[in-house]
Amino acid sequence: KETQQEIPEFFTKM
Amino acid sequence: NALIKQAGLLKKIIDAIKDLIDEATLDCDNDGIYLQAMDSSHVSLVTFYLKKNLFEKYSCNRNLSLGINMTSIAKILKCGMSDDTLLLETNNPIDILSFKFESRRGHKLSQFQLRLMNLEMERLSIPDTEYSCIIEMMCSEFSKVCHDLATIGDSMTITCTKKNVTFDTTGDLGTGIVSLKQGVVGSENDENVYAASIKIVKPVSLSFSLRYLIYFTKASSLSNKVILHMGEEVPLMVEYKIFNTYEEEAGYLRYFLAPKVNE
Repeated sequence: KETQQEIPEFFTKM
Repeated sequence: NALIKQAGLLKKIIDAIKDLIDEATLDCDNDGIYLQAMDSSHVSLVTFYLKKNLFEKYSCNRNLSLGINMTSIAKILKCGMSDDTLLLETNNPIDILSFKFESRRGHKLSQFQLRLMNLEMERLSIPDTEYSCIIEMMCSEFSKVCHDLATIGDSMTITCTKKNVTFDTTGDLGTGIVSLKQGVVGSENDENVYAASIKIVKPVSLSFSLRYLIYFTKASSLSNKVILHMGEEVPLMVEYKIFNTYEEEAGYLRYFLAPKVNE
């Protein structure tokens, strides 16, 4: 089963 | 205060992102205009940078953040002709952005004002990444691959090796696979035709949602080529370079897409 990852898992808040 | 020679270029840029993001801030300083925004499901991120040299005239004597509704700015840009010159100006206090279009022969002037919004946007820090694979290919080719494979499946696996790049999908009806070889295939009208130009440190294979990749291909009219940057554990970066009317590089439009993982 495929799960979609999200952008905030990779880029942090400034 | 920014004067752009062809209003159509700004329209193309906004049209390429307006279906993905609802609102964003234009961060302006003396070097240019920057935008960063995520789509509502936080699966993709869009950034663009319009450098000063994209404009015939450009001045910004203090840093500004202009809150824009994408549908609204697209409506205004649609009112101009693509070869009109366009002057963008803000007033003080900064609550509107004005658009002055002038036809190429100077016989028609039109002016529109866009009400700005107060947006509290969170800026994400995008680290400098050493990607394992950088693939450059024709925009039209990338667009066709995405559209073709989307008729079969929902996600596409991109596999890059030294020799080729492969796009494949699986759906209820069956499977699809497209492979492009590394290197120049030949010349057409004095222009080199690339299958794909591949710079590789390490082979990579990652899966992505085709629905988002198809959104990204709306930028295909900005440039001949698209550059895909891939690495393990990082989002895919799909980059379109932006050129001014003198064909100098004058910015970029970048889409980041988080991968899908097998559980």
